[in-house]
Amino acid sequence: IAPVRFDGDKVLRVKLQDEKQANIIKDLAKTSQLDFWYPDTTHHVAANMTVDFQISAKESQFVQSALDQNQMHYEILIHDVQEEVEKQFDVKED
Amino acid sequence: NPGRHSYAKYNNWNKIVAWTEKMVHKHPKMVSRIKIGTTVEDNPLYVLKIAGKDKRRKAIFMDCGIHAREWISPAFCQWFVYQATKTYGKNKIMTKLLDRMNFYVLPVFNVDGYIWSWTQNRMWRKNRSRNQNSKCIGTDLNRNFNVSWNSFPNTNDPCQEIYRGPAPESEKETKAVSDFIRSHLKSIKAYITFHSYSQMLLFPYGYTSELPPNHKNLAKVAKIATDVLSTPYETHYTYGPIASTIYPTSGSSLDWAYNLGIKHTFAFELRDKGRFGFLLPESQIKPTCKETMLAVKFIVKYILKHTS
Repeated sequence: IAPVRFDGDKVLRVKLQDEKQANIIKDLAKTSQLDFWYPDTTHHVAANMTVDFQISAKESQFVQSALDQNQMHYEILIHDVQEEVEKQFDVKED
Repeated sequence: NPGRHSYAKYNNWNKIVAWTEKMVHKHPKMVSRIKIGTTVEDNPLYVLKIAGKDKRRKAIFMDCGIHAREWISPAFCQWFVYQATKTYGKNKIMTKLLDRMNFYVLPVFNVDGYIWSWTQNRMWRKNRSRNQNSKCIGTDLNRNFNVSWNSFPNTNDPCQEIYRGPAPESEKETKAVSDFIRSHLKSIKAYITFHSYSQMLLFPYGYTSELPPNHKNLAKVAKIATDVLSTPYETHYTYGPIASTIYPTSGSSLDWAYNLGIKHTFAFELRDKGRFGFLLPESQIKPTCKETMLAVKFIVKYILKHTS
């Protein structure tokens, strides 16, 4: 099986201000494939928490506009996960 | 030939197995390898026992790699064994610790998942067991321990990243580790497990917001350990009970070991805080391991002094 690739996947960071924003993320997780990096899973998402999640290239536009529409500030921690996967090996064989 | 092992790089499973053999071969008096069981896909689960000259004494159990994608964790366990063997007889503190304390080090807990994260899916977390009546693979080994195992309903879906498994200790990996710790309980005085990321030092409980009887003591140790950790590179860690510091979790190895009777149990969430997350570059392996080593040595010294 060819290894999974993450070309164009992003990792977003959202600082949840309140319960409403936490519920927006939970709802988004029902319609889009959010792979949570922190916390481990949707169920742990709560108000006043910082959440990091990976989103595929094809869904990131939709998710980012949903966050914009709800005036939810987010940060893009990683712009291309595949690139970071390859860049993590940044020490030459000694 | 699995290729050259390096403490400054991430090593795949074949390199780690070869490395365990090399450590036993290079330090036959200090290092022995114990096969404590096999995984779902029949890979061996190896614990390295590190001991100074005398044999019978207190012990500390450390495990790494329970979640496959957290690669910095196995890197630390390899570094710990390397430093222990390299500085024994040279560094006064390490020599004193090793002359009074045995270490059981499980370099990779979730071997099948680790292999999968190298060969198929870098973001894999769980083990690779098949789930009945589901197309979804894997159990979260850190929800599979027999401690408040079914207290959270959301861990009951095999397609969830935190699926707890069909029963407590249902997974061969969990059973092997639990059996080993139970059979060495008399000597094991502390349990330390390594995860990533978010730079935290955690102690029980995760399954309840209640505090363990010796929480003040655990908090004191965690505070000093995180202070010591921050000295070389000013890496800031937070610390506290799992439930209130990170989020409530059931079936964790930390709570299980504590309730079994090991009253000093800690979980490290290593670097970083999200800039790279699970994809921490190799250039950060050494500084991460060096700073973590300082914290672990403090904890070990404390255990040596304060446990009977």
